[in-house]
Amino acid sequence: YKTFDGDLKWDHNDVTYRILNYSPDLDSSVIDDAFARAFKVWSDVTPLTFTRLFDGTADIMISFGKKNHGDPYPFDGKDGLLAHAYPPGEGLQGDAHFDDDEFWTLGKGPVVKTYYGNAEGAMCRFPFVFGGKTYTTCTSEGRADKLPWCATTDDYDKDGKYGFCPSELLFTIGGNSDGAKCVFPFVFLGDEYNSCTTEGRNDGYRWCATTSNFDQDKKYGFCPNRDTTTIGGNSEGEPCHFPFVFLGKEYDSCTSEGRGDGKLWCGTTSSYDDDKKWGFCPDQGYSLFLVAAHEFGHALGLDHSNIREALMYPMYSYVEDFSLHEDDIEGIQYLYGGKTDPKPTVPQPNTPTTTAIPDPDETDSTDEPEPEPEPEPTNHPTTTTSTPLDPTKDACNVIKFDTITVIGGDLYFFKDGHYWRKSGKGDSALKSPMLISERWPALPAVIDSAFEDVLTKRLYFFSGTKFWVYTGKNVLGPRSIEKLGLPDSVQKVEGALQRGQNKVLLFSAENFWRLDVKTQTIDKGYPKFIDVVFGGVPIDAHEVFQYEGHTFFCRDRFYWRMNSRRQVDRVGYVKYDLLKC
Amino acid sequence: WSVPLKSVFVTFPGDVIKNMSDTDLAESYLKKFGYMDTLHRSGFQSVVSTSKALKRMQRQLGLDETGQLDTQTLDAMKRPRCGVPDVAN
Repeated sequence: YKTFDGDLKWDHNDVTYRILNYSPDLDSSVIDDAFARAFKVWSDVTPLTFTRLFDGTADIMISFGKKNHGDPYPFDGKDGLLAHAYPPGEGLQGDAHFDDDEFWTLGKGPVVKTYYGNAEGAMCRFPFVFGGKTYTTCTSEGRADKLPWCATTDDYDKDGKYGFCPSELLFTIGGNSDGAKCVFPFVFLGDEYNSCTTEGRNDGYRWCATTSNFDQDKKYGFCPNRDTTTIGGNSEGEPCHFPFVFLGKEYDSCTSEGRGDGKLWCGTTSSYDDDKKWGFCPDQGYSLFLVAAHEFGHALGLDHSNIREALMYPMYSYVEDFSLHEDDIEGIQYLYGGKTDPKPTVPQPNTPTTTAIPDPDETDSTDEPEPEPEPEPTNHPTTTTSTPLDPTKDACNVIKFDTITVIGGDLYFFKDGHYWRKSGKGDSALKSPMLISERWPALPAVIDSAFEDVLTKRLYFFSGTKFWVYTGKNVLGPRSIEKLGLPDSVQKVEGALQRGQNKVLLFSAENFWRLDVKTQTIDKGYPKFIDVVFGGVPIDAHEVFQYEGHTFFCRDRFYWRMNSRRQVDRVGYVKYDLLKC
Repeated sequence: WSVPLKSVFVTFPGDVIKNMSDTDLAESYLKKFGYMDTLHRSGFQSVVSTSKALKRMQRQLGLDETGQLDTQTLDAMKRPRCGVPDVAN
């Protein structure tokens, strides 16, 4: 192995990374997961941890680009240079760039994640049989809306399992349209377009308008690559057109006819003879996971190795069951040392990607924070309503809060008779803990959930089967939750979500009820199952709250964030993303 | 056996035909990855530096150190790889 001159390395172990953009070759969740696994290759053998940031500047900024992509080292089209990365340091140092003229896969051909359909997002299975015919790519056969689809088993006629393939007719990536699909035709600079285009851009990425007139609305998105998207050639990623005519003969699939190098190609219009539009067909592609693991080795301080089997060997070769070579391990441990313990007592804050739900077995509630030393007596006058407590009682050591809620727009974290307040947006500092009993004397030490009534600003607190209602300093309670119409089977209320002016959803175990705050009764038709209405979140979340337009479901130290369209758009750590530890 | 179809080779518009000569390919590879500085030396020295640079590259990539532009070396130069230079500069 080799390190860079001066043994360049990070001066901290909790390294951060941020994905700046995505390749159209793969679904973003597949890219997120490939990068997370590539970082895990290194965190498994060192004390390093990797935390994903979604904004601001991270140590390792990851991006895709083509040819001249903003640094002094341009890429070179398909094949040749695949990617590069810079050794640790400020600015460009530590960053990793991937050549998007390559066809990025997981090393064994197109990775086509499906959407909708009935296969829960499973990958396409090629080849598959439909109507007795065999298909090796997505098809719009059998559909009037021409949406490309595929089977997720090898026989659709038998299993009936299918999903829709990535296509600009279904959604777009990035841009400013929140993933809305393309609108065809659309007008751009006065011209009408019936397909994605690279016009107006110098980075070669295909885009479309998501309204009928870009000149007017300026709404756009990037087009996802279809599984039949061509690579290189002169069609800028247009999908193959089957059948196409070449030298007078009709072709229904890719061919190497006409070439001496045996590479498979296709026409991207119905006749190559007439239009001369073509591209290479998707091949096995390059494993984004393997190339990223190599580049991240550079971003951590490793140079190239001359051991052919080592990950840090400069040439690409696909490996099915990858594991680090001892040469790589010796190199990275020379820089950062070995892993300090066989299994992290506190899981590394490698924020799970939006698809990889953290391993529930990792939650070990044994690691209660160390007992704090007796706090120094504070002699300065308290300026707040409650005496600030032991400021070293650090919220960042709390694995699981009793409850989290929003009061007056601020986030409140409750635990064992204390609460922390985090005001406003962004990175404002967390106030040191206060005593619940000083601000709300009637309340017990453990609060299961709480909410602020939007209209009256009354505060509802729940603990066990009791609840309290504070109006300013005045309190009503404790009263039984059965007074609200909840059944006596409910042992505790674990979450509350305001809905409109006077409705609140109350969560307990895998059910939720809707409370009409004005009549103080439960609406008809409840309870409902959480996983029926809020698909994709854990049904044993012990905190549910609304914050900044999103719904948060918390379990242990993790949160699942759901947007207004009830899509889980982020999974992360309460500690890092909400407490900003 | 039928007479084999005479394959027609077509020049595809926009095809990045890397019709670099082997020598040009080697020269650009050795410079791009730091085996040979980009300073132009006089004819005689450039031969020495190319052979010496080839040996360094063959050692780095675990090839036989012949100092010659042989097939194994040319094949290695055509394989997809990381863009980070092999000789830190």
